Amino acid sequence: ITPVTMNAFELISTSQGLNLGNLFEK
Amino acid sequence: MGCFESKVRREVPGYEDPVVLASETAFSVSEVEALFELYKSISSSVVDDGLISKEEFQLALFKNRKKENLFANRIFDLFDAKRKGVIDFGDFVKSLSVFHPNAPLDEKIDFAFKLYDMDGSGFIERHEVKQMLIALLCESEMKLADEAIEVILDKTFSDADVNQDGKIDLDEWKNFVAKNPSLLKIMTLPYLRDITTTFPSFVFHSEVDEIAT
Repeated sequence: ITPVTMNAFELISTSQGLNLGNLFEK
Repeated sequence: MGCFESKVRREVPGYEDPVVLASETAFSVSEVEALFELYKSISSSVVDDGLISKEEFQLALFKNRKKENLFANRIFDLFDAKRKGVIDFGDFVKSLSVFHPNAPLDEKIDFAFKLYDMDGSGFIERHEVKQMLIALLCESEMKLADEAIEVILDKTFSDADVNQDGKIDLDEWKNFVAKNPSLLKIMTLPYLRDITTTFPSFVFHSEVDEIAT
């Protein structure tokens, strides 16, 4: 799968900055 | 000990009654108590003032207080519901509640829309999506030609911007995520379903019993 076949929001949602799970890691 | 602990809690700015917070969120009272343990840890990591600054938020997310990240900034701004430049305990619990597996889907859809509507215009605009894409590419050290970025944007707006006015409104966003439910994956944190196990230390500080009596 090349990125151009994906929609932008699929790509954006892979950002680490959106992964709030990290808040729970000590 | 209970009285002492209660006093400490009431001195935390923005501290709200766990019973009230539980009634307004997807969390139980004991889960709100558990979140207070997490909140105390994050809010005292740089300056022990009982409030979460952007620096403390970044430190908790990335283990690096200097890491600038567009998306973390957006999340912080949305958590900072009172627009004070800091996140207080009430903000923290209410915002995290949106990410609870049992939170209403509409709340998740609205939150994601606000996240991407960076200038608060009521629309997700092409220049905003482009800015986020470029930020993501920088973050992941991926290189993509300008033409490829434009192709992705064309495809995205062709799929989501049904009335083709160049921007995505809330109704269009709702339709788009209904067809692409994976886009809302980031809006659910499975951790939150069983938070009292994640933070067992809350048991020793719980006020639940004294509230019940």
